[in-house]
Amino acid sequence: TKDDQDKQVYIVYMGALPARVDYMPTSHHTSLLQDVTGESAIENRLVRSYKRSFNGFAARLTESEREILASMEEVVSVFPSKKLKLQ
Amino acid sequence: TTTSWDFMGLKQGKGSKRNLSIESDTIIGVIDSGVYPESDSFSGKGFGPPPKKWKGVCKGGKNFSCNNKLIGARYYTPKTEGLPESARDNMGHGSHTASTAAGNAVKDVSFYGLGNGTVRGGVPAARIAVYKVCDPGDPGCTTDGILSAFDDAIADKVDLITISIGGDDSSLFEVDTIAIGAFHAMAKGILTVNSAGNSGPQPSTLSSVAPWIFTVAASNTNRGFVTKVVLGNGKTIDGRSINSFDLNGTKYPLVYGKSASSSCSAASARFCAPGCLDSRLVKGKIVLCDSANNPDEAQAMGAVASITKSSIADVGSIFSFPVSVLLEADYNTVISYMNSTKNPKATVLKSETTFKQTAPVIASYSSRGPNTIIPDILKPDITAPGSEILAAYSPYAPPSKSDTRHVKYSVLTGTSMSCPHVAGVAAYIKTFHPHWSPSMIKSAIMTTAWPMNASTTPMAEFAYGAGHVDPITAIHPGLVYEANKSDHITFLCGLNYSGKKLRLISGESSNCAKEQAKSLPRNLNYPSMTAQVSTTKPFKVTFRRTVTNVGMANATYKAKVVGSKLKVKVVPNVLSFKSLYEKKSFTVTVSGRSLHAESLVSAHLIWSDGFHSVRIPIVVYAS
Repeated sequence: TKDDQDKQVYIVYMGALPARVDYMPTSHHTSLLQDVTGESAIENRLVRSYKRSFNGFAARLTESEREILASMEEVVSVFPSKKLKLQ
Repeated sequence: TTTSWDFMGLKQGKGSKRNLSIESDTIIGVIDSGVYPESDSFSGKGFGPPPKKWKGVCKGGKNFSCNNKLIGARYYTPKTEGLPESARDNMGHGSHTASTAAGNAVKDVSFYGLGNGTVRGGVPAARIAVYKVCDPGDPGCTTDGILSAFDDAIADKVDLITISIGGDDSSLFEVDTIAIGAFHAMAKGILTVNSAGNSGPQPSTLSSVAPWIFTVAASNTNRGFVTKVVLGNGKTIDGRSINSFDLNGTKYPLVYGKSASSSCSAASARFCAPGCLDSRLVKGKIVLCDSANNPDEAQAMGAVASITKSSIADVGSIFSFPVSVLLEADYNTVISYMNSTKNPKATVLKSETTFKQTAPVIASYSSRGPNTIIPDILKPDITAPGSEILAAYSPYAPPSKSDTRHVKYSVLTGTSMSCPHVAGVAAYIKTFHPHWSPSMIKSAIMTTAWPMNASTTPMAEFAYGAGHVDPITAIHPGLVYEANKSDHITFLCGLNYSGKKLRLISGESSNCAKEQAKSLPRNLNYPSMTAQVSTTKPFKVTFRRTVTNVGMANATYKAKVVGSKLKVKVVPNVLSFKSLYEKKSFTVTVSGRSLHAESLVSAHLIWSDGFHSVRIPIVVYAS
């Protein structure tokens, strides 16, 4: 069993970008990560942000951090990044 | 692609009608392993500046230059040992798919003389934007990178996305990366074309299940490669492979892998399993192996060539030395010759090209339905050439395992190859109808597909969908089945997506209306009709559909049902249109006796005005 400190890359999918012009996706993603991890420096947590065509980010999370994020009102789903294949 | 476009009627140059100014304004996003930018297939010679709508960039990394053909490049692959961080193709796959979709026409191309012809894409005048998400080895193609590629491709304003990538199993949409990316692409009017997968012929093996994705199965073309084996007694046997090596007809001693080992049991040695062959027993000989999976083992031990056995007869591969793959009966002929001859000898000839292959036939490897996530949405959607396709490649990648050669064009097989064919055709159709939505393009291609032969294809429509793509007829489909973003939101409501999930995905604050929540997936306005029924009792299912007139303004279409095993009633069965883009709805009621488990019964509904034939499959099956 993975102990809670094991982290893996999860995709946090947040759906369509909010239409509000003042919405700043990356700062939203950063504050969500800071809330969930309790860490202010999240550079080595945040793998990438999705912010041009839809909303979300990829981050290194523990299982319990994943669960917290998945329950949030602004999150659709949180699922592990996995390896697909060329066909 | 030297023959696949001719095979489906899309002749090169003036041979086909083209809208070159719009084609040149078309941008195809290729999410794959990058490209070899120096390839002639991606030369910018003769191209004007990128289209005004282009919002992308050329960030292909060090020593990666774009041009007016290859207008954009981004990469999402992590640093890999020994490989420069760039959009450069280290696998050959991305160059192949990009050139199949939209590569320049390059004359007199072959694989060491094999398959000679003009390599080209479906829309050679179109531009290519590269989004590299795969590199060799670990971690391969990561979903977090793929999602980033969609995020950029959509915002960069590509017209169409082709992605020949998939997983081993299907997932619910909200955890399916390609479904998520494709949904937001569809919402912005971008069609995503995706390979069905190579896990066939078993049922329910495809992973591309979302209705807003265009899922492509693979078939062969009339061109095949034959690699003859000539025995010492003069008998000639046809085998499959793409063998460019010439032994000049010299015959070499034959040895069976089973008796060429000093370290393994006969049971392992007969397959030429790694570490089993003894070089003293195989050096300078032709080795017989009961499997085509480890050909380079024999080569490493000094064999001159190998003759192997396989049950898959419909596709040939490239090997790093002379190999011919025989069907069991033919392989046994060689075995019995060897067992009955004192000094058995043979030779393997260089491959020859034949144009007499029965085609199109669905490829054995092509993944099949039914759709495990949405049983009432038929997948795959369409079939296109995927077997033995010659297209651009990357000299950074070996053309086969343990191969020391470097080539700029090579032959690949898979639904990875059929996918960009459909992407090329979709872009071609779009040049005649630039304002058509993704679903209209998809409908035009599906309702005009060549029928494929159910009697020779296990699982029929679950193997080939609507049939084989026909680019020329698809330009004028007559009627189309449209499904826009709100139709797909209703579809999701019917699948109990509601509340926060739906609001976030749709980006709208609305919840599902009662009507929407009650909608059935089979009533999505899809260019095929599918229903899973129980096995225990007779069934009666209805489908509601709406067609849009894109043919002649004044037109009257009459319904006809082909296929007798289903009782089908169409109401109304005559549709009269007075104007273009006018919509008419109808109901189809399908009934029949109870079905055996895992059996399917199909028919086709054809709307015809005497000129257009708008044909869609009706499939009823028992789980």
